[in-house]
Amino acid sequence: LGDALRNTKIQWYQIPVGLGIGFLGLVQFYKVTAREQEKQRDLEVGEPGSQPRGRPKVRPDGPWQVQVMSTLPLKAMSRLWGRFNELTIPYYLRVPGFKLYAFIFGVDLSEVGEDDLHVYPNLAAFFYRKLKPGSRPLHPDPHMLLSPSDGRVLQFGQIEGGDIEQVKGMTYSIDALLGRRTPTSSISNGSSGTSTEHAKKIHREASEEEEIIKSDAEFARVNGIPYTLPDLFTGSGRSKPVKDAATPSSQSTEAEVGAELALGERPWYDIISPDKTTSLYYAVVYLAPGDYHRFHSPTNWVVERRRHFAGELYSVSPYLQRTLPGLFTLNERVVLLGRWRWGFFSYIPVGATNVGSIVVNFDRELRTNSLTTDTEADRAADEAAARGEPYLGFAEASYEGASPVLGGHALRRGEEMGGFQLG
Amino acid sequence: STIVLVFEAPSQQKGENGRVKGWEWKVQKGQRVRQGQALGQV
Repeated sequence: LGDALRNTKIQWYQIPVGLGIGFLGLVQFYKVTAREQEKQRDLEVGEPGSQPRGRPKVRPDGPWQVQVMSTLPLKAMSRLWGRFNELTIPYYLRVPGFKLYAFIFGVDLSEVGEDDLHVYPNLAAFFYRKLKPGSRPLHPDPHMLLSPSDGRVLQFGQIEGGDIEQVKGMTYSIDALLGRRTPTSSISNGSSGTSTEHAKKIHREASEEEEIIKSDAEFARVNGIPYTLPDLFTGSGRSKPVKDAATPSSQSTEAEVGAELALGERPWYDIISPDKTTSLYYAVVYLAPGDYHRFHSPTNWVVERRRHFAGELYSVSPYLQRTLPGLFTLNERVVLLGRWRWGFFSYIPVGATNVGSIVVNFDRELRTNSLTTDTEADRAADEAAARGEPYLGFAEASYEGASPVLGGHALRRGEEMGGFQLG
Repeated sequence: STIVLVFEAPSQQKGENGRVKGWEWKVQKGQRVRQGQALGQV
């Protein structure tokens, strides 16, 4: 073989120019055809009889940085980042490591819950640290809406025409952020879904109702929730209730639950007060890497539903918020829908590449930034496509079972709700 | 990471004595806040 390689004469020939041009033309033709076919497949998603193929990939518009980012496997990178940060740091490197992190990202170590930083085995544990009791006093006025977390207020304002202004000139639809309709029951996976079985369960528990009412009335009084129980039952408060049929009385029937499902099909903004005395407002709080990453309830309110959008995990840095329109409608997020003293209230933790895992303390079934969740979302998209329905993009759970009287999970002002974890 | 709040509150309107009633923000854009600090009130 060596002899053949050494002694064989090599003679080079020029390829005819026409052949080269033809080859390049073929490559280009193949690329264009593939692109067209991809577009065609995207259009076919949702049409009856079309081939199921998971969630359609959203290609965001934006500068080249955004285009490059959209080609990266952000969720896989985020999971890998999470795993990496769960590796145990050698004991003697922990304190200098955390001090370096604190120096770079501006963490105030004097308010960290544990005096001995050796207690935190890795960066993930340090990142999800608790603070010393009393280091975040609540505003003394009980009527104030509080900041849910440490951070920077990037945007706030009034929502007009259903659009939120992300930055000057860039808006995104509130429907896209929160989700417009409740999906069909096949997607509901909550701890107590809006199902017939749930209605029957409520019916069985009717004999215990009086006791529950007493305890919830006590809760409402303690927390200063300013509506009476009849208000909660009949929706005779200041604004229209989310679900009139959610009243868990001893008369609960399947018909009521059916009515409730029908109400769930309404656009979310139908719940806004019909007398136009109220408006919708929004606020965006950005948490920097060095901030305390647990989030709290900004007021006394009742969470009725949770919608999990298993989206992408772009960075949510102020730069990207300026350059990528609708960033919050692309990223993975947990939309908590409920009501407070003045009517509708929603709370939306949005994940990012480095902090993709959103934890909600009162929802053990919620799994964010998980391969399983992505697979389930793809399956739900396939099923929706097979049924000829558009994929709504989220899985919904109901918290009505948490408190049948209040119709959801009640949260106190300042109560810890959950947090963001690395990866 | 980011937290977005969307909520319903009484609209701003001027009262008889010229005072503004309704929702009022207590923060500025770009302001650093801590958990528990006031964002606004009715």
